Amino acid sequence: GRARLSEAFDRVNAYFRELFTTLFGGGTAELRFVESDDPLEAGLEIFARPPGKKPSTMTLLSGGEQALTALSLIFAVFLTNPAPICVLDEVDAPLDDANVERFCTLLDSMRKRTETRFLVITHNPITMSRVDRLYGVTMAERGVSQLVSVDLRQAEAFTDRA
Amino acid sequence: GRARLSEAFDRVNAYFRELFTTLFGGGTAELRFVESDDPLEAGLEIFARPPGKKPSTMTLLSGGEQALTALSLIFAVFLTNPAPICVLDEVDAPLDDANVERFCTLLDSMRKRTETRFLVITHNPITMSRVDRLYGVTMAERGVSQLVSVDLRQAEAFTDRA
Amino acid sequence: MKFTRLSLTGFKSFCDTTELHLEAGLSGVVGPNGCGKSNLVEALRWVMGESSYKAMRASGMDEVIFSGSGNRPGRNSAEVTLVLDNSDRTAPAPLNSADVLEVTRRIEREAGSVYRINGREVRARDVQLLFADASTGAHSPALVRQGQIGELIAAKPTQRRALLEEAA
Amino acid sequence: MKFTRLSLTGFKSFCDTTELHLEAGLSGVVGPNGCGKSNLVEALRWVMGESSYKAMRASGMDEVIFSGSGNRPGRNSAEVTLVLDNSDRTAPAPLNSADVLEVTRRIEREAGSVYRINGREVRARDVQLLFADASTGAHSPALVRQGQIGELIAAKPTQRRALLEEAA
Ligand SMILES: Nc1ncnc2c1ncn2[C@@H]1O[C@H](COP(=O)(O)OP(=O)(O)OP(=O)(O)O)[C@@H](O)[C@H]1O
Ligand SMILES: Nc1ncnc2c1ncn2[C@@H]1O[C@H](COP(=O)(O)OP(=O)(O)OP(=O)(O)O)[C@@H](O)[C@H]1O
Ligand SMILES: [Mg+2]
Ligand SMILES: [Mg+2]
Repeated sequence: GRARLSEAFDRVNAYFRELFTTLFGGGTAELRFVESDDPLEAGLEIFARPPGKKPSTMTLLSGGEQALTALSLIFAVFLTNPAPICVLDEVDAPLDDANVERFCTLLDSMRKRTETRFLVITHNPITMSRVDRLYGVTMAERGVSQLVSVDLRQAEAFTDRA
Repeated sequence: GRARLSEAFDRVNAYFRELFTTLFGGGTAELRFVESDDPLEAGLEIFARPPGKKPSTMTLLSGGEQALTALSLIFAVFLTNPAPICVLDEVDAPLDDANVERFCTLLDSMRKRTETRFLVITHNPITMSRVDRLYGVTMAERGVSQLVSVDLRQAEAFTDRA
Repeated sequence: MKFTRLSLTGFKSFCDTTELHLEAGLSGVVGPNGCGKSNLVEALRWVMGESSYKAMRASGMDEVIFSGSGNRPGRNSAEVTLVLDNSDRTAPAPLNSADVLEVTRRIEREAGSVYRINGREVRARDVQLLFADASTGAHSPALVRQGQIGELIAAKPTQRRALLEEAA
Repeated sequence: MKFTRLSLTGFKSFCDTTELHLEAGLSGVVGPNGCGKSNLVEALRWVMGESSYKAMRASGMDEVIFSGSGNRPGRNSAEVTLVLDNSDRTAPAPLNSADVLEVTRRIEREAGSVYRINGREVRARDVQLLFADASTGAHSPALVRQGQIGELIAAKPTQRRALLEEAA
């Protein structure tokens, strides 16, 4: 009950602080219980400080900074209890190139740390270049989807040019 | 009051249908008043059918399809009463390359049809290649923003490689 | 327990039978807007026992059945199969004697869903428990839907705590 | 009325004075995550009289004042100026005799905002009306915030109708 949630919190928080600093190349962050002393009643608040910046509320962070912070939390929960399958649907959309590279590096390390199989849906050419294989989804016939294998070298020609 | 809203609705709807078909390269869409016969009480519902597909509720459309539909509505409202300035903050994020090209072509036509000045914030290299000039924002000093002019040819090197 | 294959027939825009082989490491899924990428991964959550049609972006569970397109008529049923390799024998008894577990969900228009494991009919609950035991399932925090990152950021602190409860 | 220049001093991450020259046609704004692009365009909405700090992603209007960074101390005020070319004489009287209109908003920590047009102090309402007359303003549908597309899609029908009212 309460003890178990509190222990899960500590484990997630430890991973969260590590992953945030990895994804941001610096800075600090942590999770805190708010609104109640009872973990079963409290809410979960995120405190994040990107490198070189003053701590501020999540709302003031940029779109990309918020996405990286949320990804740190999602992966922290994941590492606490790794799932056999992980699906990420266009999570790299708001990230700039440097952050996409760091996100892919993090996926590489997850792949080494766990037995998990990852499905990463993306429009981003950098992400496409850093996965082990690519599947393409097409609608050659309008309104009907088909799955094809895509050669990593064909990828740029294949994808997105509807 | 009621008549004015009804007339605005007709004008926006006309533009909306035209813009949707332009952005999607086909298909049909329209706006409808729902929940009440009185335009002052009713809500605005969007009915969209991308080319080659059966009509479906907005929720079943893909992320990119929803974004293009919303952009059609926003620009339809804009054309009904053009503003001297239009700012678009990363609206191309969920779009694939072909749709980004269509979005940029639409911006070109807006630029010709109106006197409006456009500011387009983007991470997308295609969008960067299709604007008239580029401004770069940097944080050479951590936590402090600076504005610089960017040569369209330098753009790829400059941007995003934090 | 390893996920090895996902098959879809008549599920959303996948009118014809489609097979996705799930392999180790990182697999990318690419394609233009609206071609079916999110539909493909929704089939995974659906076969694991997702009970809410809203989580399928639909206004009724029948909407996951292929509804027709330019040339094709709509279908009256949809079926998704997930194949699991159980050679490490981590499945709950009484399923644990099998090397391979095939979990199938089939929906018939206006008749609801039927679940099977290795051909034998089971309840939705049995399927949900099977995956919960394996630290996964339709509500696994490792399944990040399109737009869910934005929801997590905008969420109230009490809503975010639900994520923690999934980890506990 | 044409928008010709936006100047920021101490506004969010723009500690030092920054000048953006607004030219005809399409201008792109690029840069890494968190470098200040959205902050820059928020200054435009702010000087046009945005009264809600929530629309500035803040929990209080003082949060738009540069709060300091690694090396720099925080500031106690922020000021944004918008320069309008009124050579077509479309401004409302009594502002319409000027070729150029400079609209300035300045906030002092814990003392609120002061608005000026061509140096003369005016109320927030006067600034809001000036821009409303020119078919623009902080709530113009032509100012699309980051994430606003998603909000429009998720919005209830009655919320979307508000967009129409802006057009009418
Ligand atoms: N039951 C159904 N029958 C036929 N087509 C359907 C059905 N349900 C959804 N679709 C279609 O599937 C398409 C959406 O597919 P999906 O969300 O997988 O796209 P996507 O590849 O993820 O695109 P994006 O990159 O824009 O996110 C829509 O055009 C929708 O009309
Ligand atoms: N009052 C302030 N003083 C100093 N820094 C601030 C202030 N308000 C916001 N910031 C900082 O500005 C940054 C966000 O800037 P902004 O939202 O403009 O980024 P962006 O360039 O739009 O990035 P993205 O591409 O991710 O959307 C945050 O790191 C935040 O800490
Ligand atoms: Mg999708
Ligand atoms: Mg931004």
